[in-house]
Amino acid sequence: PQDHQLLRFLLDTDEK
Amino acid sequence: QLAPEQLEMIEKLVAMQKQCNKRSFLDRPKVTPWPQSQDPQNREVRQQRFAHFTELAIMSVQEIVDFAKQLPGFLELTREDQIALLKTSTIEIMLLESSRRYDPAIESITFLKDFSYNKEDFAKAGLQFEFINPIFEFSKGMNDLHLDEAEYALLIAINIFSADRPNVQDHDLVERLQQPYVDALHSYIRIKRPNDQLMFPRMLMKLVSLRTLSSVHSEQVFALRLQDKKLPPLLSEIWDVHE
Repeated sequence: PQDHQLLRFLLDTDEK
Repeated sequence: QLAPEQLEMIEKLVAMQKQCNKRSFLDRPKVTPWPQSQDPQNREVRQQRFAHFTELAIMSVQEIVDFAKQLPGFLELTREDQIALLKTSTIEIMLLESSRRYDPAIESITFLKDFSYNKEDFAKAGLQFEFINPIFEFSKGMNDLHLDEAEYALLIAINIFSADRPNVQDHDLVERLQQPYVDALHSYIRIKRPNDQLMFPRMLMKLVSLRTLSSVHSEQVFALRLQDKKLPPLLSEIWDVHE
């Protein structure tokens, strides 16, 4: 399901 | 003795934690300031304090996700398992991090190096004493153990890889990922405190008491909803019960 969108975003983003 | 790879792993954990903490510290100016006004009844001021606390919590979530992503093996888990682990461990790690920042001399918790809050400040931010008191009890208890950075970092890694979290699918992999941290903590403590056989079980019991605190936190979240104090989207995603 498309839940935890923001958490998924944080997990996907690779800031380094 | 600590095996070389254990020593290296611990040093890496501590460095990761420092890096995540530093990033939050650099973001500090972006946080809604803690109002200096003393008027407890002013609705605007109360709302601002609540916003200040929730923004600090959001920064903490970002730190925890950053840290977890750098833990060897975490990204090998399915995305759903990553979310299941983070969803439950986030509040517990926040409580561990708060306890690390507890100063018994001023009975306060210092976030981001220069924001110190006592129980009254937590209450002014909108939290109820049914939650505030256990936070400070836990923090006092942890402070009495005088853990160092390595022990906190290992406890956090152990806490993240808890195979019995709700909705976790690959229990075996989570347990396998947790084991090296448990072993490293055990050896580390035995070297640091050779005469204190009880320290390791005492630390593990702190992880158990975090479970109780987590359920007290859920009651706090529910109470906030009753007061129509809305959590920001990221915190709502993790803590609110969505029908």
